[in-house]
Amino acid sequence: VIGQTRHDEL
Amino acid sequence: MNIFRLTGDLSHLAAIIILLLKIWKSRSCAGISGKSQVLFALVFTTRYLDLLTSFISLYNTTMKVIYIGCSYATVYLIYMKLKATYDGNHDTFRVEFLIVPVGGLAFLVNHDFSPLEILWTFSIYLESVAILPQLFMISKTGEAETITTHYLFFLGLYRALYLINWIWRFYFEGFFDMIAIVAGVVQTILYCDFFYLYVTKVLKGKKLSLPA
Repeated sequence: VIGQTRHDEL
Repeated sequence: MNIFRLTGDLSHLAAIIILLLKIWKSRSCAGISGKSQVLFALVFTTRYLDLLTSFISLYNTTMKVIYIGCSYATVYLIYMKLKATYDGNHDTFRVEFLIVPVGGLAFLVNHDFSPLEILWTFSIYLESVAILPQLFMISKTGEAETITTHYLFFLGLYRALYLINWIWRFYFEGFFDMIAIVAGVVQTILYCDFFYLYVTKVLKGKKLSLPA
C-alpha cells in the first residue's frame, strides 16, 4: 500500500 | 514502471490530445459521442481522487492532472462551447444501462470496502465499457472521420499495452490485480472489431464506413 492508495498505475 | 506501461500511458495521452485538438481545431464535435466523453471524465474523477490523499511520483501526479484537465475540457467543448455541432440524434446510447450495473458490481466485487477503493473499482469497471456509446454512434452513423479512428486506435492500444504490462509485472514483480486485468481484457475485446476495420481500411487509406 502506497500512502493511502494501493494503486500505483494510472 | 516498464516500457509497456509507459508506452501505454503515452498512447492514452496521445488519444486524449488527438481528440481534444480535433475538436478544438475543427471547431466541431461531429461524430464524437459526448456520452462516452462524460463517462471518461467520470472514470478519471473517481479513479484519481487519490491525488488528494497520496503522492506516488511527479509523473503519476502530472499525468493524472493532464488526463482530468483534458477530459473536462473535451466535455466542455462538446456540451457548451461547440454544442451546436454536437450530433445528439446519433448519440443515443442509454448510459444508465452501463452506470447502474457497473456501480452495483463495484460494491459486490472489490479489493476493500472503503470509499476510495469502491470508487477506484467503479472507475475500472466503467472504463472497460465507456467507449460503447462512441462505438454505438459510429455503427448508427455508419462512418467515422479518419482522425476519430486514430483517436480510437490509440485509446484501444493503451489498454492492450497495459495487458502486456500486467504480464510483465506478474512475471518480474509477482504483482497482479485481478479486477484491473479482467476489466482490461473486456475493454480490449470491445475494440477488436474496430481494430480489424482500422487495419484493413484506415491503414489502407480508405475511409472507415460500416455496412449501413
